[in-house]
Amino acid sequence: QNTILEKTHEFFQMCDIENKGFINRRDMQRLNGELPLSADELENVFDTLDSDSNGYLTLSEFSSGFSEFLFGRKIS
Amino acid sequence: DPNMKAGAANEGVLANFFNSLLSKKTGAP
Repeated sequence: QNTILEKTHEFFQMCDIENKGFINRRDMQRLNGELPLSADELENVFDTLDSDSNGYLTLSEFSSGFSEFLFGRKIS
Repeated sequence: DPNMKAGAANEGVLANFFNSLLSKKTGAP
């Protein structure tokens, strides 16, 4: 459990390089060159994670998205 | 249901995103 928390924090900080405490769309687009995802896909990730659609991704929104990815994948 | 399809697509993108972060972190090529 602690490891997951640590990873979540690490990933959050990889996106929030200015250490603002939140991630905005600009931070997300910055990952375009670093991750093999297109700008559209990153936009999609942002919208999916930003559950209250306020344009800011908090650590709590980020971590709930991460745990959904880890544990909530539907079995098809 | 189009909403469910969109949700499934987002799930894939999300998985892609976190997998990329994971491999970036571990230094895998």
